[in-house]
Amino acid sequence: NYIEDLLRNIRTQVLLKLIKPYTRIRIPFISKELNVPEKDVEQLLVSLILDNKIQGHIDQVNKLLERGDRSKGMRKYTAIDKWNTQLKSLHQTISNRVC
Amino acid sequence: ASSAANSPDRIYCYDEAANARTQQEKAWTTDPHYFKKVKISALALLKMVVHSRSGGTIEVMGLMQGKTDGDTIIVMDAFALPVEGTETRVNAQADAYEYMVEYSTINKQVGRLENVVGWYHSHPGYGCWLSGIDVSTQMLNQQFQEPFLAVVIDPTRTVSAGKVEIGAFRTYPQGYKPSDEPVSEYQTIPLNKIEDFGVHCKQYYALDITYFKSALDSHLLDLLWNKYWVNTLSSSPILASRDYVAGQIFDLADKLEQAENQMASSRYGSYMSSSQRKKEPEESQLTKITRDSSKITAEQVHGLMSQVIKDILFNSKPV
Amino acid sequence: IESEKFQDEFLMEFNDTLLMTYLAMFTNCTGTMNDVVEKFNIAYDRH
Repeated sequence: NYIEDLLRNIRTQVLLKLIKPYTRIRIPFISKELNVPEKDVEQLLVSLILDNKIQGHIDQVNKLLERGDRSKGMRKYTAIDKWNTQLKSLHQTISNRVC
Repeated sequence: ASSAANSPDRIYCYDEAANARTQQEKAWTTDPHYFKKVKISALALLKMVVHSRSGGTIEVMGLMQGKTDGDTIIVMDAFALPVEGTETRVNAQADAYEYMVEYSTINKQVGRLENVVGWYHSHPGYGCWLSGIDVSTQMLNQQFQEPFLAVVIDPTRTVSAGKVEIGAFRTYPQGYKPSDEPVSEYQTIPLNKIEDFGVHCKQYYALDITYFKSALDSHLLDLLWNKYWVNTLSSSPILASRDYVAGQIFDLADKLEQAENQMASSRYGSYMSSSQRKKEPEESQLTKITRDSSKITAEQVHGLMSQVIKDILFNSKPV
Repeated sequence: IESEKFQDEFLMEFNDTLLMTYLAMFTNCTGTMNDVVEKFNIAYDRH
């Protein structure tokens, strides 16, 4: 009953260890290292990305996993957006205070 | 030659008799404001900044060795302690007592006669000041280990500002109220630290810091001139401190929100408050926020200017 | 370095800094506006 879960856990751990030093890694390579079909590797990677255990995206055309946070630059823009929103709100408050 | 009276490296000589005399007189017991100046050697400064930078976003601490000269504390050297996260632990240095004792003992054995004259720690990204835990640690140190100095370094702001963000402080004795409020340079404090800063800011004062270096230090730094410029030209402060700037902008937005909430609840804002009756009117929150935003932007503009100049110098075709 | 990718990144940083300068200018103006509004309210208060 539990063999599938156990297998998935072990494969996940090995996979995380394997991809650690790389920023771009081919899925056939992972499949060969893990001795797991490519489809299963892709499934594993999808679940890891959705669980936020790894940052990156899968290029299905080239069978590539590209690591790296796409949203690295987004944090700055989120902050600037918040600044802008607060400024707008503050400006409104000050305008309303004119008696 | 270095111990001659007119030698510029005379400061490096340790006078045992003078030190014993200072320890006997204990002039600091009668005047809580006795020590006014700090002289830090180039070597100690480099070691402290490199150690602080190596900690990343985690606070690190160490001790400083040196001597006193009248109202000046002279820091000759510094050494790191094997502890981390000093702001979140009440007595982080307890883990390093054995190390401290052994280090001091071995130092004396190799002919390093200076005593420990202070401790330094880092505040990554939130400025040079003493928190509540820092104040109580320093008060305890000043009770049992005088003369003692507290130095705070902000390695994150050092990178973004392009100069070493450092502050040297000494606490007042418990219950002492200074006759006149010390004028301190304005610095941006994040919203989550502002309360801790405000509650304890009157319990300590800042000392003036100057630096000195030996003839050998000057020679070595001259040799590193080219390396320094290669590093400066190949790095960019706006790229290196991206995360820190994003954090600063988030903090600014939070402060704007707070100011707006305050404004919405009061009709006249800060002008009709009791601060109006004080001799020096307090700055409104919005003025402080404006100053913070100008500072953040100025740093970004400086970084951009360096990028533009490098682009013009190295990428444009010569006329 | 003469490549389109470098120019894109470089101009992106340029624009980001200009955007921040713009927002800081607005913040400054908002602060000044707040001072004026407060003084106006004190001077011309209906009460």
